[in-house]
Amino acid sequence: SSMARSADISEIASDIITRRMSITMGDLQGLGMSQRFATAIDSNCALKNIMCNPADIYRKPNGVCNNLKNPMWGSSITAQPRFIPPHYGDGKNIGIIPRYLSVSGEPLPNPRHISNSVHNGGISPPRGCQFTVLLTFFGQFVDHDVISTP
Amino acid sequence: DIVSECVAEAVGLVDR
Repeated sequence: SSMARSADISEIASDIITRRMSITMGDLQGLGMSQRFATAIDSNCALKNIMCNPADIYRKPNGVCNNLKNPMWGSSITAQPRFIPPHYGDGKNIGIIPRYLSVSGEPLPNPRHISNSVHNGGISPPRGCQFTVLLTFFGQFVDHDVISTP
Repeated sequence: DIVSECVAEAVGLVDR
């Protein structure tokens, strides 16, 4: 519940700031503004002062203490740094609506059509002898174990 | 600072 409270505060504060300062979420996420925001919201963030035992064989189940110097890195329900700014379909870039328009403003193609086209093996689809479909599920397992982000 | 004010307002709304 403390993490949910932090998330609510962050989301609502972001909304208030962008409206009051007439800036976009992209502006707020930019350098400078993001540091001001982080400083202002710091005291309302959950999970502070994590203590790790260096003698523990494993990290915590939620990923905490995987990195002893930065105990929260890679843990569940924490923000993940991005290489590029987000571009979701909702105006606030929260991600509740997937992106549906291209940079030209035209609707993006149906992902199912792309998937079917890319993976269409024709009448004689290639068969690998090195991996089975288990590789896919193992990759998904690792992915979700690392992310665990709602 | 306007950012701090907005965060404080959000805290008030969430904790209300």
